[in-house]
Amino acid sequence: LVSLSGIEKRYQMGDVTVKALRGIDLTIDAGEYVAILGPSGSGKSTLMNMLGCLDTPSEGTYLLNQKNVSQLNSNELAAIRNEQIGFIFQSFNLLESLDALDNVALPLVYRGVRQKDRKSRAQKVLEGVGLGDRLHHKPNELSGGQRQRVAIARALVTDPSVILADEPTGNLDTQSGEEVIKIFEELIAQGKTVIIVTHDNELAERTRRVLRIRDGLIESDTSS
Amino acid sequence: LVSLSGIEKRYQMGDVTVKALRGIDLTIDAGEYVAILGPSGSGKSTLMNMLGCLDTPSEGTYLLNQKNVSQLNSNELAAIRNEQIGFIFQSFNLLESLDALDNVALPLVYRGVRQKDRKSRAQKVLEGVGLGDRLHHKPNELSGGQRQRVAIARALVTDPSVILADEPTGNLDTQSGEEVIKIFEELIAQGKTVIIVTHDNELAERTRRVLRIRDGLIESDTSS
Ligand SMILES: Nc1ncnc2c1ncn2[C@@H]1O[C@H](COP(=O)(O)OP(=O)(O)OP(=O)(O)O)[C@@H](O)[C@H]1O
Ligand SMILES: Nc1ncnc2c1ncn2[C@@H]1O[C@H](COP(=O)(O)OP(=O)(O)OP(=O)(O)O)[C@@H](O)[C@H]1O
Ligand SMILES: [Mg+2]
Ligand SMILES: [Mg+2]
Repeated sequence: LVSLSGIEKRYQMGDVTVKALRGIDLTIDAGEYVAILGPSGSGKSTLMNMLGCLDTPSEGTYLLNQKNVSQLNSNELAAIRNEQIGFIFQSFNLLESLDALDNVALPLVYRGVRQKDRKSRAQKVLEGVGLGDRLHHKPNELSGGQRQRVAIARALVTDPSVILADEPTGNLDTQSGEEVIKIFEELIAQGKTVIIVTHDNELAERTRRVLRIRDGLIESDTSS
Repeated sequence: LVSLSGIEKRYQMGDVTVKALRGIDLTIDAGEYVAILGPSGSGKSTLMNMLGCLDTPSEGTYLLNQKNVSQLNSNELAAIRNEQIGFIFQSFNLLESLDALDNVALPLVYRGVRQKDRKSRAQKVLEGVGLGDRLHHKPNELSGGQRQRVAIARALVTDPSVILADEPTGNLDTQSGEEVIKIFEELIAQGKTVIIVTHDNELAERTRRVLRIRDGLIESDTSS
């Protein structure tokens, strides 16, 4: 499914070069349940943005379903993002002017799903993360953990084949976090691919393969 | 220091009333090290905003240093916030257009500290949270955990007597989180007051008094 080879990401800050990724080689097959575990600043979100086609590397090759992503035009990339990938952002990226229901329904607009079905599908996923009584709250009328769950619901509503989750339980207590992990387990049972990046060791241990990242490099790759 | 009595907070959503706080009674003395522990949506951030004079209750009384906060005018409230309280927000609230150094220096501008001293004090606190090599990065050039640490540094730079920390380690790995806890322990050793709200049981156990909150009510109050 995913093959990264020699992936580097550099940022130029005046005369200093920040190397967020220093040469990542990584292969993930369809149906895998993977965690990329590492400390703050180690390159996790940068790596996720590469995988989700939201950012391009400074060097290296990214093959997605054996196609070289750098050779796809922006329409093809947008199609991949909308149709195959569900992305849970570390800082949620919700639209402040829309309530929870409309935030979650938004990806279905782009797929031409009619309003009645959009609303009912969005409501169903929101109930699945315990927010059935918060449908009409806007993001600034929700707690931090509730916003995180709206972001999770939005990533799931299109029923994508690949879930990319950046710190999906950081704002959640143990019980809400557990409900989210159960959702990921159901997705894996359905044959989907789930890739989580996190600093949380206990969350990583719930997956089937853990890659440790530090300073922009993969240090270890362990399957359980 | 802090005395809450019968504090309620209600939000009207059409014909539904959301009760974020349902009657909070709570006293905290100067120099205490307190955690308010509860699940997502239980009212922690709402309670913090009351304590930090960022929001007003629907009912009840808040005495700060024996003064009734509801009888203070907005200038007096702003003075309290700027001079006595350091607030670490759950969603950081950094200015996107300023780099880390200037974000942290900003509270010192309001206190008339001259530029040379502002920059050196801001740099010192940033080095204390491990960001000495990220001074000139803007928030969108920082990782999630780095932004959290900038928010922490900004709360500390004015050397406030009361720290209010809303989920201060949610985006931090174990080691970065430990460095932040050590900073709180130093502040307590200096006689300051530290109040943390969190869903993280392990963080709460590092304090000296844990109040459990659920559905807008305090369930228990345990000192260790
Ligand atoms: N636009 C940018 N310009 C400069 N440096 C950047 C930029 N974006 C990220 N960085 C740096 O790249 C490194 C990796 O960032 P990244 O966001 O991938 O970390 P992370 O592992 O997700 O951390 P966290 O757990 O704190 O979210 C960090 O040290 C960060 O300061
Ligand atoms: N402006 C608002 N309008 C309506 N409801 C609100 C508003 N702000 C908060 N709420 C509701 O009040 C409750 C408490 O919110 P609060 O942000 O205090 O929770 P929290 O304990 O900090 O949760 P978390 O751990 O997820 O951050 C939540 O159920 C939330 O939906
Ligand atoms: Mg990150
Ligand atoms: Mg909160």
